[in-house]
Amino acid sequence: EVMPTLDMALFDWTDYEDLKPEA
Amino acid sequence: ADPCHEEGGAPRVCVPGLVNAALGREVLASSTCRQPPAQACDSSDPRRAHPATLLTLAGGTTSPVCWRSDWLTRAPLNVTLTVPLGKTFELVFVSLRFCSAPPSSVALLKSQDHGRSWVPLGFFSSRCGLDYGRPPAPASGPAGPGPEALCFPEPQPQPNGGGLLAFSVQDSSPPGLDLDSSPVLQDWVTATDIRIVLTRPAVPRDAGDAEAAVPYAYSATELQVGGRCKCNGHAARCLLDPQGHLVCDCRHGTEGPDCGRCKPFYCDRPWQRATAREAHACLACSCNGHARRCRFNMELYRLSGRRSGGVCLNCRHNTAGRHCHYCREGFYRDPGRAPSDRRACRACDCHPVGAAGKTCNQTTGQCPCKDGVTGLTCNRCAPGFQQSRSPVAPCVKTP
Repeated sequence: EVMPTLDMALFDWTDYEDLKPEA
Repeated sequence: ADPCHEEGGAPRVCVPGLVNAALGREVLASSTCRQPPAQACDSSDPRRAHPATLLTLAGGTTSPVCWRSDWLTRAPLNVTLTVPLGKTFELVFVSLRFCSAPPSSVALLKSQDHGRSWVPLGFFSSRCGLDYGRPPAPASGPAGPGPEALCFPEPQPQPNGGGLLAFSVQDSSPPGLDLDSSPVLQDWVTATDIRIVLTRPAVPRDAGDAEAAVPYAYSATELQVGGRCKCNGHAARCLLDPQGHLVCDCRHGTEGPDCGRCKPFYCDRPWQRATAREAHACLACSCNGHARRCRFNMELYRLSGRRSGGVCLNCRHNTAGRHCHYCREGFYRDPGRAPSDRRACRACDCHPVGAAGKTCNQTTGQCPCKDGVTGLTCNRCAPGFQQSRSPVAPCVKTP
């Protein structure tokens, strides 16, 4: 089973703004 | 044929040929007959001039053929002839032909530092003790373990009225001493300049007639300094550089006027003089083509069993290590490419959310994944997991 790659758009960065990778 | 390499390319000792190192060199004479014109000597008239250049003239015949000192009528009667050789040579012999009765005492000296300091090579006198404070040379040669400046008999007058001063380094070296294996002998034969001090004329003079005005002039020609351009076994010839200096045409990864050091990238082992047994070529550092500079580390050289001590500097193409043989942090080795390939190291490219760090396994390229994350770059959820909204735990167990 090949899982889809992680979708960055689904992540909620509200509490982790400092971890958010640069676009 | 390359004299510095075997047919198969292996390095071998090579040395320049035996030459007259004084040929064409300028001789500095402390006295040369000049003015006033007298006794057929007039420096302003080429037909009657006897300059020191006549001692080392390169090619052709001239008239006159002999250098001549000024008339010497009172002490000191020393006249010095100095020949700068232009670079270091390894001496074999020195000779000087006298055009008149040869002097009774002559000192032969050499310099290894272009004339700043001088050491004697030998003396020639009928009165070694009186003139030089030394005993006459023993017939068997030097008694000590190394070469030494001995006092030989004075040059003998020849039937034509002249005489020959002849010095061979062999005469002042103990038999059996080998240039390859004896640093002392190597030092003994090394010279940048030669000086001949004509100390006492042939005319008998003692204390009673020291002031007697018996005019005497030294006169000589054909000053020869037989030797080899010193290249430490790493060049077969010497050439003039763009500045006009004589330098060795260095091989074996060496450089310098005498091939006395390793070239910048050739420092995998220490510089050594070549011998008949072993060429001791300087070896290039092994950097897989990723560095242009390296340095020698004696500790590593010892630890390697005296085989390799080079450490590559500034490894490029994302490589690292002593030989630029592994990838720097954040990169891993591409198994499909040779270690010398410019793209041998690939970026880990770890997923910014799925990976627990940016450094991957340098061999496999595997990034460290967070729980429930899989893939080489940690960019997918493992089977039985699904993507969450939390960047801290991007994959959670499927309910």
